[in-house]
Amino acid sequence: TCLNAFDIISLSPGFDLSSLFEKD
Amino acid sequence: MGCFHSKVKKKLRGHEDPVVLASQTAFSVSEVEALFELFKSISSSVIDDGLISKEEFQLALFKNRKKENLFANRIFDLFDVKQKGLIDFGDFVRGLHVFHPNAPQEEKMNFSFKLYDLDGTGFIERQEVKQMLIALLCESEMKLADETIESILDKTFVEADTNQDGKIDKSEWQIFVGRNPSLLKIMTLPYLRDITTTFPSFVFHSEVDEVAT
Repeated sequence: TCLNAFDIISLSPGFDLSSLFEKD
Repeated sequence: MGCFHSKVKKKLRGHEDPVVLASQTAFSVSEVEALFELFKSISSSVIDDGLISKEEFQLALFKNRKKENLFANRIFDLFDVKQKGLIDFGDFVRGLHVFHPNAPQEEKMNFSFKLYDLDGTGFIERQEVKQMLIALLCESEMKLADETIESILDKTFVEADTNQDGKIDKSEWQIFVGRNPSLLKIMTLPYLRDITTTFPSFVFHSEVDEVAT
């Protein structure tokens, strides 16, 4: 358990705004 | 030209001036106009009212209207600085500005601090971090024993909470981020450098071109 809590949290797709720029 | 002129005026009517927004952000006027193309598409996906609702924001992020996502909600709430429950074009541009590769690191650091300070007390508390960890584990359908979660929190707070008062303040966050620059990775969107090529149709609605002619 040498992981940092924030590094784990930042994996959420909810934080990944790049999908806003992907066209359908 | 009269016809084209009135069409262009209609496109940005009621929204903040791209020239002013460009002066406040890392975007050029053309980039702000390209962002308007993206804004229009998101803000009209459920109700075409020129504003982005939480539902529309989520739809744009996840391509579906699945259950609420804590992290997407946090970003929405921080973009919605006037706390209207809706994001207008100015909010959208100023919010995305923080994610621009050229935005100052300090702005990225401040935004990320607010992102994790769920209750807005000016501190990132252990309970908030635990809540986010559990939410992340739930959404990714991963399971960790509570003692493992506590162990991750222990390690994180030993590193970040240097005065050991059980919460992370802004200056502790600054130092922690300095030691762990990967924490700001989510705060930069390389896509924002290419926004005019992603949404080339902005050229047809450009206010600047209109002024030039």
